[in-house]
Amino acid sequence: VKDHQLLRYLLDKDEK
Amino acid sequence: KLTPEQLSMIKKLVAAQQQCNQRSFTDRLKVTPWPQVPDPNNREARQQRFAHFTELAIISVQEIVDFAKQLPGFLELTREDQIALLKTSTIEVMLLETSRRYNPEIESITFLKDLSYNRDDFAKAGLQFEFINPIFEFSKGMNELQLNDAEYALLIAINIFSADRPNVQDQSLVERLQHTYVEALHSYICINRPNDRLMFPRMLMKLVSLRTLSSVHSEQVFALRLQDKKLPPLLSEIWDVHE
Repeated sequence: VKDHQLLRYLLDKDEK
Repeated sequence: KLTPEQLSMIKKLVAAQQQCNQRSFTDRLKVTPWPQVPDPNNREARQQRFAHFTELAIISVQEIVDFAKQLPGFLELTREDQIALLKTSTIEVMLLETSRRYNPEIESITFLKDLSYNRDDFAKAGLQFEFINPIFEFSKGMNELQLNDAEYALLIAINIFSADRPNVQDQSLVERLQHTYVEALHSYICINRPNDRLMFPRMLMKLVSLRTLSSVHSEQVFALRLQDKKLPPLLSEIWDVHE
């Protein structure tokens, strides 16, 4: 799967 | 009968949808305004309309991701599977949300509280009728079903947990998760629509229509590239074909 940095960011966002 | 778990899951889904919607409401007000310029061919106005639509789409993607993360089971998936599911379901959920805002009296979609867009407005924003017409046909069909918040939320959950999306690794987990939502929807409909047994298959067939719409959307994305209409990074990331 390509890296999808922005989608990853949205998925990571709240969990930090 | 709905089990207590199913009932609480449905309540949670509806609350999560409302919360995500509320959160993005203020963002929607900040997008590039829809120009009131009368001349449809005015180049700057056309660019502004395209920006208006793409910025609304970006907010919608964020809303869908926020909602997905609150779906019981979603965070059990690997990050790669989460991305694989969202990459393909996003446009379909967006079309479900669009249909939800369809107003049959004025044959328009009300994205912002007081701003409705008809087919011509979609065209002025840069979309082609090959995509616009199926959107409005689908929205009209969905509107006729008169789904409530719980039915929309469950249908969206079923759409997101589709094991046959490209690049999904743990298909059996996705399928198991989808099954909990399918069962909940079936029981919910038996209770809420006791004398309309066909509603459940009718709703599932909407998921099939969304697959067709998704491929029409891919043609739309390709056409935009040919017209040098660049998608913003987030939309390009999930919809553009990257060599």
